[in-house]
Amino acid sequence: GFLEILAKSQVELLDVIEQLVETNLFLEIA
Amino acid sequence: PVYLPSKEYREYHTVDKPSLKEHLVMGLHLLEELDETDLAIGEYIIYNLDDRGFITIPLESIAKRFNVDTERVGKVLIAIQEELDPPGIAARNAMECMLIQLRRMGVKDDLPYLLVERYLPMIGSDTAFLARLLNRPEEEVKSACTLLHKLTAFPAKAWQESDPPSVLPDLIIDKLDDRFEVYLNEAMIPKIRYFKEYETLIYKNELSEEEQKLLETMKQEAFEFLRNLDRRRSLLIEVGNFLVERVHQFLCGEADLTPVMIEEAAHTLGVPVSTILYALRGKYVQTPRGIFPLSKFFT
Repeated sequence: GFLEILAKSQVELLDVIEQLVETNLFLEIA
Repeated sequence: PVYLPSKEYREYHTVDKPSLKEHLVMGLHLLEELDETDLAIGEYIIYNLDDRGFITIPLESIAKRFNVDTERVGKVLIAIQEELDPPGIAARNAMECMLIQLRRMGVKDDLPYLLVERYLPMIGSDTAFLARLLNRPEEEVKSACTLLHKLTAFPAKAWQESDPPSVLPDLIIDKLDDRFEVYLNEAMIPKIRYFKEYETLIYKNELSEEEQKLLETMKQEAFEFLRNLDRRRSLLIEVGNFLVERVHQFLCGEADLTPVMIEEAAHTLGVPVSTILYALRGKYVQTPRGIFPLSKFFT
């Protein structure tokens, strides 16, 4: 959720984004 | 680009103490008995200490590298061991490290030395047994063990914890002429966007119900993630703007920092206190006065 993303440092957030982009068809790196 | 001419360029440093190795090199250069070659040897030793603070390279190979005899390297090593802090640094192992600390504490009694040399693994165990082994009164053994427990086996460990962290500021507060500008530093965060090509698939009848459901869930998740990412950005910017207003004098270098009550920030920004706490967690802000943990500004 929002709070979880809010609490993340850039490094942690990068991990989440990488995972999501790999598993979610609707997200891509611009 | 519009701002370039008036922007002040300066280097930003974390507001913290130097690393252990920097600290040791500074200390090394204060030792008067060392000449230029000795200093180079000393720096080489220091930069090659392992994570525990031990020297693991044989003196012979250092001697070879600097084209000097081994005694000379030994002399520099002893200077480091005897005069630089933390005591016990640049020992070859935990035993030598503790012996160095005892010597530097000026301990005269031979018992602690004996315990370290012969019975190091047993120091934490039964003192009565150790007393019988050494044929010494148990009280003496006990107090020697108490002393030994105050020593550190790995001198670099205590420093490691307080080494300056490698910090990537999340938020940047820049001074441009007379005003401050707040922006996010998302150096590591790639631009991420909604990819709608698969959307048409959901509404075609080629998929099973299960597959359609999965795609719907993914779509929902993608929207939610992008929205939350945006909210994260805007809240951090708001926190930055709040700081510019509330600790203006500190940012201008005109006053010491008076931390702001989190409740006040929460009230002003119209979010719960817990949300502010989440926003501060693990994040850093670069200001004209240095890089600080965001939490430093709040109480």
